[in-house]
Amino acid sequence: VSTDAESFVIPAAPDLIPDGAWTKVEGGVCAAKGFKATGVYAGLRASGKKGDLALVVADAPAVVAGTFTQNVMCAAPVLYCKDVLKRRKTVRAVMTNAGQANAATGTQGYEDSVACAAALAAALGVEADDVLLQSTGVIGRRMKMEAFLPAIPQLPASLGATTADAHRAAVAITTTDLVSKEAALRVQLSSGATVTVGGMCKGSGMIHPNMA
Amino acid sequence: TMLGVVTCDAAVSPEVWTGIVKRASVASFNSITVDGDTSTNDCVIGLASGAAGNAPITDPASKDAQLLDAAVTALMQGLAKSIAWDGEGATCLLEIEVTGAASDADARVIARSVAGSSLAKSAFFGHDPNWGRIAAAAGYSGIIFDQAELGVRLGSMTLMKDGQPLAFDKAAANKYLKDTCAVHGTVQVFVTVGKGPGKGMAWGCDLSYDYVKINAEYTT
Repeated sequence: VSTDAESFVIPAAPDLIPDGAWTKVEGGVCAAKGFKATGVYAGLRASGKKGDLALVVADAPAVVAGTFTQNVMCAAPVLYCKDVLKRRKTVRAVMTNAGQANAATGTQGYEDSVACAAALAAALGVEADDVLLQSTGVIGRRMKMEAFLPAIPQLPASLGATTADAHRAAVAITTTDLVSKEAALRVQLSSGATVTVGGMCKGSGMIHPNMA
Repeated sequence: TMLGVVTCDAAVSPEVWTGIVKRASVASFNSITVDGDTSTNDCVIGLASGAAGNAPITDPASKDAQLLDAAVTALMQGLAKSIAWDGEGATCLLEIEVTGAASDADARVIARSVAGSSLAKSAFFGHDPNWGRIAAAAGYSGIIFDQAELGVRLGSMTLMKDGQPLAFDKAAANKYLKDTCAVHGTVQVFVTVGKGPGKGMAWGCDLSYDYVKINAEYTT
């Protein structure tokens, strides 16, 4: 895997967060305490050398919630995550690949998701159910497991909690996106404690979400 | 496909966190559209570490829960809008605000109908202040309203009021669209459908030649 800077050089999206009782801060998914992230180039894309494998890890079990497409033809990682969330209220990691959507790949696709989650769980020293997955890319094509599986054990070594680490993750989940999309904000609770929320997303086409 | 990962360091119960992520997803990612195609992979995952050290938020009606709800919604709206802004081939972000509906959910349906209209989107790309296409898209949304109460405003210019088109300055409206698209800015459209309490927003983008070019050349 590679974290070469040139694999992660795309412009950032403009700040489009509405104004309110919060302060915008830097750091994306790493802005909140207790999280590390990374993005690497693992050779999963059909072409180009842009980052294509991202990982967000919580230092300790994190309370989890998810919303998922209601498309009947949903992808294997969607099915996998929904299965995990039936059993778990906390997880440790979310791994996202670009290149192949792992959709319309049948039983083989689901088994590939399970294998990826198991490999990451082993690399992080957690249980397989501590891992959630996301995929994006071409539909109906098997993931490049020959590149994917060897890359996974190398991911933890590149984890970090800096803005740059979060940015690499944000770029590694993009497909046809022309910009990376990440944001974070800080809000003070009535009790006086300060809470930070950060995030990243991707999307440019095939966009009409209807999640539940 | 849209994917999202949201991290938060609040201490919050799974039940409260699930409600927050669900409501925020509806008011953000479920309120954008680029091309009307729902992906096989759309997914938002929210993680809360509890590392902020606050007293755990367990009551969804508490002030802290509402503050966190608003913050997560704002963050997700910012992220979702960036997807619409970066819609394939887009030259502008469309922000549609609907008021006067029977409910917020109704207002969001109308707003996304306008944001998703291929004809309205094409008009915006052509810098055409085409109130008729906006009115039509509101009308076929599936939400019932009195057409005599429809109003349409583009930026600061009122194009329709009480169901009637107005004699607006078309050159100024054209310039508003042209100038906004020139800087990949945000075109604002305000639609009124009655006197109900419901209000909602949706976001999209214009439809350009490049959308077809990109998707004719890129396999999904």
